[in-house]
Amino acid sequence: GRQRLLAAYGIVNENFQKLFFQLFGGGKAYLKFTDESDPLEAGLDIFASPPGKKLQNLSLLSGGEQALTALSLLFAVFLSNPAPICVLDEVDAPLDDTNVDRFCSLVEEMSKTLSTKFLIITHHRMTMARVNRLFGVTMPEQGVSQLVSVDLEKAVQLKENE
Amino acid sequence: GRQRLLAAYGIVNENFQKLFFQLFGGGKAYLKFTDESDPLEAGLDIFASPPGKKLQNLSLLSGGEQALTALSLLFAVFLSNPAPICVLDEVDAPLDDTNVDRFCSLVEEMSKTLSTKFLIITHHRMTMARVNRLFGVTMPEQGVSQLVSVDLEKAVQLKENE
Amino acid sequence: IKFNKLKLKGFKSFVEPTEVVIEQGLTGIVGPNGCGKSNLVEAFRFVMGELSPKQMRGSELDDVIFNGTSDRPAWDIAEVTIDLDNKDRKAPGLFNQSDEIEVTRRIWRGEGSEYRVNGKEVRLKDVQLLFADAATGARSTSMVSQGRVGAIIAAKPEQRRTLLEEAA
Amino acid sequence: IKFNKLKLKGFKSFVEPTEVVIEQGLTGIVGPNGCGKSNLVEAFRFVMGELSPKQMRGSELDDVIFNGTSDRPAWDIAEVTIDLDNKDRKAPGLFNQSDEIEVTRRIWRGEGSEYRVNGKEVRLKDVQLLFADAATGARSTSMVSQGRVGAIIAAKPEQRRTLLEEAA
Ligand SMILES: Nc1ncnc2c1ncn2[C@@H]1O[C@H](COP(=O)(O)OP(=O)(O)OP(=O)(O)O)[C@@H](O)[C@H]1O
Ligand SMILES: Nc1ncnc2c1ncn2[C@@H]1O[C@H](COP(=O)(O)OP(=O)(O)OP(=O)(O)O)[C@@H](O)[C@H]1O
Ligand SMILES: [Mg+2]
Ligand SMILES: [Mg+2]
Repeated sequence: GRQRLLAAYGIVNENFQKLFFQLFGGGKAYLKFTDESDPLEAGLDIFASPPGKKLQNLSLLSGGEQALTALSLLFAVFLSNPAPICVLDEVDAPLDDTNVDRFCSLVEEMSKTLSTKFLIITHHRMTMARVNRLFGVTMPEQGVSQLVSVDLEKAVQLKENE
Repeated sequence: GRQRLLAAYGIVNENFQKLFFQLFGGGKAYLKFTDESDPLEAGLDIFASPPGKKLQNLSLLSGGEQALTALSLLFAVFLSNPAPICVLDEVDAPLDDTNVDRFCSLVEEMSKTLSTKFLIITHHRMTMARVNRLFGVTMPEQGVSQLVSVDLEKAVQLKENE
Repeated sequence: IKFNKLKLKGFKSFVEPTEVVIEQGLTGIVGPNGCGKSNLVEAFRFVMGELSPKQMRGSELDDVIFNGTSDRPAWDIAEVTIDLDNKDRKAPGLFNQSDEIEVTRRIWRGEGSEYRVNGKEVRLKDVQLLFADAATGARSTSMVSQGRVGAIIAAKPEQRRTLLEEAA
Repeated sequence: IKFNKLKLKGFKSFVEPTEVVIEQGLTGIVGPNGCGKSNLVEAFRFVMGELSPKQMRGSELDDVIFNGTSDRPAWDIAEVTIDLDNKDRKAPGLFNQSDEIEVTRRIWRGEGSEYRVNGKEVRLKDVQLLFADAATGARSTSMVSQGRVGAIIAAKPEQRRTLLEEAA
């Protein structure tokens, strides 16, 4: 049990550092057991320093920095055992455009390398512009959902004119 | 103590219903004590039905619907004793464009009626287009913040071209 | 195993039979607040064998069944199906006999759920095994629900360790 | 009472003296993730008498003092000032002698805070009273920090009742 957890920690921590660097365009981050002598019962702390900033506990980072760091951890675990599908519900909500751009590049790359199909729910214009196709969910009848195919070019156009 | 809490409940609940209707463009919502006989110790439940939908506990609503409902409650308390200043940090994050538009109209109206000055932190293009002036916060030197005045027209333009 | 389609009817706001074709690369899903996007994510977790109503924003499992509108009566059954491609024949032995694997879960109001693979009734355990074998499942990191990133940030260090246990 | 200006130096990432002029109507504040926008909100709560470091994302109050970068050493003092307009002379008696009221809070590393109104040292209690009288304050609904809407959604019913207590 303990061996497997430490082995998983090794892989996930390594993925985490690489993904953090890729999503932030630099910087470093790592995971650390709160009690090294008893990992099976310990907690997991997250330390991160975005590019040019001091290393701090996750709790001291900005809202967007925290979200991007937590996403790096989720993907780090995902990469240790990748699935043929990955569904992401509004994970880009607190991110600015520069971070959304790097997030999109990462999922594009994961999709190509792993052949994983991504379903990405978003309100972000930039993400809508980076996907291969768009589905729109609407409620033409109150309380009843309907799925429609959306023309990618037209969707970004409509949004731009708001 | 109990009298004052019940009086406050009356005012806040009334504000809450009006603000919910205004932010959602319809629908109804109300607050209810979990234990009517002991309000000083009871909890406060929130029930809401966005336009055309069934009345439900807050927990069953969508992410954006929950945020807009919680915001209605915050403003309902604010209106019971309005301050000359109100600072809002990314409260529009999970909202779609239609809801952001109604949110902006509400704060515009509150600003005029109460003479309250609003400071609104946002990543939303539409909110940026609705404020009277913009400050940008940047870090030209790593880890050191700087405040700059931003030309409203230019800012929306820059964002549109991304 | 590849995921080809999600089909649902009577599931939350998707009362009408709906098909989501899942193609290569990145597929975006957009729409106004409350239109049903997160309900699609919950449909995936439901058919993968999610047993906790709280994980699908309900207080009981029956809360996923279409509960009616002012113009339509409630339904008494919800059904979600995933169409899988098994041409590489890597599925667990029990299901490895065909190129296509169709996993369906139905829930009847007040009566519980039933699981079928290619029409034949199976146990919940078999469905969970099938998806676990494909490195996915209701609680896996391949299903990132709307509150999950925030939950990791807010989690106590002990709760975060369980993420590692998924990878172990 | 009207709010005219927020001034800060040595406060978190705002090491250099910075002035935020607060004008009528709606003022937007924009910028990339991590550039300092939320730090401005915390500056307001700090000068209004916030005593809990956790409410400002720190583990101790000294965490609000600029802690240095690779090119600059840390500071040992943080200072935030609010310029108030009191032309309508509605301030509490103690401070109602002037058209302008300047409230300053300084914190020295390892030594605690000091509060001044128009240069004269006052107690924390006086500062909290002044802002409470203007229907505002570090914990009021006029200061909506980044996590607050989410906290209300996630709150237990008992925690939500405390919102009502602010209005009472
Ligand atoms: N059993 C049910 N029957 C009918 N409608 C339901 C049922 N359960 C939930 N709904 C409705 O589904 C809607 C929620 O949809 P969902 O959470 O998927 O929205 P969303 O598109 O993700 O929105 P957001 O962008 O705000 O996150 C709610 O309006 C709710 O009333
Ligand atoms: N005492 C301190 N000294 C120097 N820098 C600090 C200090 N405390 C926090 N910071 C820095 O301030 C930054 C956080 O800024 P803030 O939370 O205001 O960002 P933000 O603009 O609100 O971002 P977001 O859009 O992601 O919410 C962090 O990068 C953090 O490193
Ligand atoms: Mg949603
Ligand atoms: Mg912030």
